[in-house]
Amino acid sequence: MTRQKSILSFFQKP
Amino acid sequence: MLELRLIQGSLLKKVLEAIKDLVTEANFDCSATGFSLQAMDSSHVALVALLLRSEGFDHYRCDRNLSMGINLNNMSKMLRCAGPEDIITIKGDDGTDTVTFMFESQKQDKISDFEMKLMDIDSEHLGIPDAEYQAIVRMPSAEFARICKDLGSIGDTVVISVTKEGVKFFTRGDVGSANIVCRQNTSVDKPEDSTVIEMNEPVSLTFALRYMNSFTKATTLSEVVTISLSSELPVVVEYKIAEMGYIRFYLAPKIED
Repeated sequence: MTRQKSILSFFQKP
Repeated sequence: MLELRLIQGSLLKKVLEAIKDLVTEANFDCSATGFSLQAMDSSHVALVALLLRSEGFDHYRCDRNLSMGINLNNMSKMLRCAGPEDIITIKGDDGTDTVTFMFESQKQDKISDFEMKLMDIDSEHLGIPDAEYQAIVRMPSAEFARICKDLGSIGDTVVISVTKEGVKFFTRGDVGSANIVCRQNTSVDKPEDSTVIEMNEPVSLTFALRYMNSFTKATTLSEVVTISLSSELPVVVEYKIAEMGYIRFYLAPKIED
């Protein structure tokens, strides 16, 4: 099974 | 006061067609640097970053930084009313809740003003760190679009692997599997037809084809697409916009549980 990562786990909110 | 005149108005039309299905609402930011946008899709899986540099406009006036909240579907509806050869001017003012798109025909014999309502959009710019990529693939954008479309008819995800042999696109679905390998191939006469692979180390990542296929709507903007890959990083699919800037799509990978 693959799980979709969120873009927010790579790029930070300011 | 904001006034941005773009002789090649079709570029703006193409930009909207490329992003409107991925992102429904976004803030367009206007500064001395240029006209830009950063927005995520509603599932927070993909992010689009657009830059149209001020130097690329025929006339660029932006007295102070301005952020315009826009429903991209509505903007696309308005821009579709511009002819393919029309010059497009974007006009705005501080403190008003509208933006005006002016379309001028090449011969200046028809001038149209479309005024669109702006909206308040809460959005924060994400910090995108500079990264060293393990592999960078440059290939004809039409070829990449074809591959994504073909694989999308077989499976839901694509495994993109870069090795010394080339770049491999693999999918599997109910009906079977598909494997497409593109080898490095340099064309001196037509560099835009080349496939060039810069690899520091082999890399293999899995992505949702639905998003990849959405990114390929930007194919009309550039003959070449650049795909930058690193393990544990979102892939960057970049389309350069001639002499003006770029559209970059970032897509988070799928990982094995």
